[in-house]
Amino acid sequence: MDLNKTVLCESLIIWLQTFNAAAPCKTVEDLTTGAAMAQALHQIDPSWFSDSWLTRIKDVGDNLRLKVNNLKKILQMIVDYYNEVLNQQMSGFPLPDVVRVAELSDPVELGRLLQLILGCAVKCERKQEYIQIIMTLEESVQHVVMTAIQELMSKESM
Amino acid sequence: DPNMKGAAANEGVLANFFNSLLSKKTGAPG
Repeated sequence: MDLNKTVLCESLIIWLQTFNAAAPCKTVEDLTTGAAMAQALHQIDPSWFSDSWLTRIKDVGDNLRLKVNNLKKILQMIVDYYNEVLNQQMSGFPLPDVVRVAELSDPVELGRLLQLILGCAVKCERKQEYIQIIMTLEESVQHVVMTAIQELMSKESM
Repeated sequence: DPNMKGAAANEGVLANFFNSLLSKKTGAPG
């Protein structure tokens, strides 16, 4: 297991909790349904990650196929957000394998997905609000968040 | 105390980074 990537995932779960999503958001397993991530994205940009989009993220329980479907919808919408709203190509950034997230609760792949969500938060129109919240987190978490943002920025192209 | 100095420097790095991010123009058009 890549320790750094486990730390990335753990720290970004702490960050995701600042959105106070209604869905459970404490463990890697909690996040495999996609519900908490979708609710956070809806807060980040409700005009893109709209109410109607959010309703398409189903309550899936332990159904693996539906989990994968949810995660695929989330990843596709994030990629489109980078391309169409932020005008940034993320071609240099390896996209997360959402099947591994759903099937194995893989923290490395989940960390990558959370990293992309983090990128949306710190680049969206209300980024000030989200950056200021990050600055209230524990220093060790801020450090990981900073490194994650720097990695994203190094991979993006206009 | 070197530990305190290290912590203060770390805090400075974080503050610098996030403040520079705050002042960056948003990627969103308009």
